[in-house]
Amino acid sequence: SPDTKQHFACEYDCYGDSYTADTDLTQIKEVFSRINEND
Amino acid sequence: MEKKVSRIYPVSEPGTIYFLQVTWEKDLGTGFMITLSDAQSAWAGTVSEAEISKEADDMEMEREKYVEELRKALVLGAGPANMYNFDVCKDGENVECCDFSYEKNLKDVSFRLGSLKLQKVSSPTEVIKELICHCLDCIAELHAKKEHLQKENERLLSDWNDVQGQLEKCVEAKEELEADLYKRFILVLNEKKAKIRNLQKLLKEAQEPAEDTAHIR
Amino acid sequence: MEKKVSRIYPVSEPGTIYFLQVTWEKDLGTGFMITLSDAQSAWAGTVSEAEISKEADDMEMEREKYVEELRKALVLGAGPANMYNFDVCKDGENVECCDFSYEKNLKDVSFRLGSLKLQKVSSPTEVIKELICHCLDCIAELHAKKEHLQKENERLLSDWNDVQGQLEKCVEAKEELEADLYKRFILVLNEKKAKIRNLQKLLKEAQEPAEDTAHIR
Repeated sequence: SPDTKQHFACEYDCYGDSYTADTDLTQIKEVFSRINEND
Repeated sequence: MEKKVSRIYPVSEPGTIYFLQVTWEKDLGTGFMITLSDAQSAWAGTVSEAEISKEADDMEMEREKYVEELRKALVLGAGPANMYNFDVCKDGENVECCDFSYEKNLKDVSFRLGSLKLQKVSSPTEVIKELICHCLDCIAELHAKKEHLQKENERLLSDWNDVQGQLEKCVEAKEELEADLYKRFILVLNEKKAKIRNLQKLLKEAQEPAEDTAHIR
Repeated sequence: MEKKVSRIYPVSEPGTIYFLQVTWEKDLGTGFMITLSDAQSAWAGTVSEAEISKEADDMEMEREKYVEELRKALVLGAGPANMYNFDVCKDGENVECCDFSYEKNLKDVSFRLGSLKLQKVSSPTEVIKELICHCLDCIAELHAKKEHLQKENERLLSDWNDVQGQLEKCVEAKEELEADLYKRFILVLNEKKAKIRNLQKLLKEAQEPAEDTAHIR
């Protein structure tokens, strides 16, 4: 829904990485894997 | 001058060894010389280019193919031990000559490859000396080649080990690089996230008094 | 049974080739047989283990060192061509024997390594046949070893090329990985920086009205 979308847009960047929660090796690898060649 | 020495067992004297020496210039098809020795006497003869052509014609075989057969029989010693038969027939009365013949065996059929009359050599000792010297030269040459190849192989093995070591180091370095970069990225990103958290807190605090003020008003 | 055939030029007959065949069981120091042939006649004799010990004692040389010298002179053919001298002395009256001697040259001095009496062989043809057969066997064996080493050589070269290719790919992959990770990191980092810029802007806006309000009050 628009609300959920809005919520996630505030919490996560367009690659799905949280703006506020510290990242670790597993998470950063996961974020990187979502980035495709076009990006 | 090319030369090849081998041993043969004549069909008519299967228990007797003869040493067959074939000499030719570059191409066997231009003619060759046959020397035969039983380590005591020696006989020699030649086969000319024309005789080779005639033999090929008589056999209705392509000249090139015939020369290849001669090479296999007299020089290469190719195929199983009994693929080629040789015979030495000494003329009982004429001890100065002997007939040397060679044929190819194909299953149950033998077909004559060639034959020539060999003349007895007056100084067989010289022929035998030359034959043994040629063998010793071959041995020395092959020994040197073998040593060279062994050194070459050792060098190649050493090179392979070096490159293999470098590959292992590269794989290790790649893994270390990946781990190192991720560590650094995580540190920097988390710095930014801490900054964001702090800004969000300040923003929230900045927005609250404004709401209070509006409320009081 | 070990065997070595070589050619020698006796000091007293420098223009004449003799073929020297040395035969021994595993260790030359336990004794050896000498066969000499000029491609027509043949002479044979043996040197026993005891005779070797005596010779070493007479020379006041350590036995092992003496046997090594014998090996170099009679078997290995080690050193420059004129490092060892050989001589064959036929007793003018007694054609059944000959003296065979061998010595080592050191600059201007020669020292006798050994000597023995050789008996004429009754069937030199057999000796010569055996000598030539041994040479042909050596040639065949060396040829096979050479072929094997050549194949080994080709395999090692191919393996080296493979590993070298893998190394090049690994180096390339490492560089690509580094570039790739940095690219991805930059994208994610810039998202954070954009967020920080946005929050800073909002914070600035949030802080300005509060100042205005304080000013109005």
